Amino acid sequence: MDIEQRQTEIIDHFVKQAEVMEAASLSALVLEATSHPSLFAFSEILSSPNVHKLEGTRYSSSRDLLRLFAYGTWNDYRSNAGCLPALLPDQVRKLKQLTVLTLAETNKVLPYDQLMQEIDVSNVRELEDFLINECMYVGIVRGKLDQLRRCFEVQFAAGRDLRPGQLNNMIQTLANWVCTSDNLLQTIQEKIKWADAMSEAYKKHRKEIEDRAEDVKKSL
Amino acid sequence: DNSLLRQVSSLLRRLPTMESEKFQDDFL
Amino acid sequence: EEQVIVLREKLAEMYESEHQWSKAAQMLSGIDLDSGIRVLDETYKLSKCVQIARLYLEDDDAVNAEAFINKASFLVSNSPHEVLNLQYKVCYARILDLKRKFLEAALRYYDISQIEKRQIGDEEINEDALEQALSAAVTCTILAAAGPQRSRVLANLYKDERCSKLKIYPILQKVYLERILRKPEIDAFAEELKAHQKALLPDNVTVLDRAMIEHNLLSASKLYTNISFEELGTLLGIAPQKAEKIASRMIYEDRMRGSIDQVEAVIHFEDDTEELQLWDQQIVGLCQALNDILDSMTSKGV
Repeated sequence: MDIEQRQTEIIDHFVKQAEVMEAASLSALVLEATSHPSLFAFSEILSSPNVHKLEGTRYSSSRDLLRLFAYGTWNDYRSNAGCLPALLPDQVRKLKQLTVLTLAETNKVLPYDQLMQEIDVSNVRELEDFLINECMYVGIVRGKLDQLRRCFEVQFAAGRDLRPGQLNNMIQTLANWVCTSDNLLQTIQEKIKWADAMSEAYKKHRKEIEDRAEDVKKSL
Repeated sequence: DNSLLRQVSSLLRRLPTMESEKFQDDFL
Repeated sequence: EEQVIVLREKLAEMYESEHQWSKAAQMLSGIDLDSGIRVLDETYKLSKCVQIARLYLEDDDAVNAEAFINKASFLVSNSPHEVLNLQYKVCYARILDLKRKFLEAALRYYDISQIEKRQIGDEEINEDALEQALSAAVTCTILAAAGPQRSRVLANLYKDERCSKLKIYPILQKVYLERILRKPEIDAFAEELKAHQKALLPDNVTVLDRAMIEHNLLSASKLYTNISFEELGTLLGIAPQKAEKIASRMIYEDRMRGSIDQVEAVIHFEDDTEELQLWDQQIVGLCQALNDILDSMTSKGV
């Protein structure tokens, strides 16, 4: 079962809870959601009306934290740590997992150095153990580690929540894909016609050669 | 629908990433 | 001879009551089952062979037990006696296990665990015994040498829903999913093993160590395109030279695909599927993902 199917029920559960909670208990819900081992998407919870109401209250940092987990990375947290709640180890791990997903959005080949800098690990072993245990075995990414080239080749990465403005990129990419596919199909059609024409010409040429051979035999 | 958007976003990452002419021929 | 048989059986009974299994077995093995003077019926012969084998197995003496089980094998094929047949099967599985023919033992244990009857003759088959056989099948499969056949048996066990209730299930799941097993998990698994399953092999490695190292090596081959032997040693918890030696043997025995660059001290893993096939699979995966999205759109009424 892929990651999206797994987390649908969990999202429903948290959204339902958010709908009936007060501000103080919503903070606890945010903590629980951002620590949950199988949850990697938060925009549904973020768009809950009660969560919206946290804006401007003394619990607004919980909402900011939720938004960080929906769209942000570990570096984002570090640069805003002063105005965000301290994270538990589970939350730190989660945010680093989400950081890998964000990096995988733009590149299929992720250099070790960049990964180590982005998720704050100091050596290759620690990085690879994180990618193996916390990413590949959890099922949010699939890929191959390449020690010689010091990079992680991503074959599959689960989708994160879309940041505002990302939709247009997506539509553009899909449009490109459709266009490429159409071109490709058209090229294939042309190649098929070309192949047919070539084989016809070849047959004709071969027949001419055989006829001529026959003539020569007769004349001899 | 956020869930659908996330799935599409994941799908996009698996598309061919190069548009160069040479890739076009190789891709064929 | 009649009196001698009665005497031997009586003595064997006494040894058995004192848990002196081998002595009881030796006492019974003195009975001449093939004597020309007295014709013994087949069932009696079979019951004696199986009984002697079981007594030897109480002391983990696979060699002597096997001798009598081999004798029994000529009798069991046309024996109508279900209890004896079952006891024969259990002995045979245990002998293969003791002789570290783990994959064969696993298949026999698994076969026994699938017995549907709960009453055979006057012997009742209880759930615990079947569960024990199933668990033994899982343990032996995990200890068997990594390779295609082991993978098939693993898949069978993993898909058998009875296994999900076993205490050993988490290890079975990791091994089936070809995931690296860490030292704490291996140590916990080792606690469940019998003495002969932890015995030292000629090259000073235990059966368990070798199975776990080979398993982790194959798991690493699914995660890495290439890896230095130094890092591989760290991952496997052994010296780099040893890692290289085990890897080279597995490649040589065609149980893992790859090549070793000794100058760079790096191993390159190769996928066992061709490049073109891999590409096809990616396209299939892509189309499948697209279909899934279309399905979920339909189901959501979009």
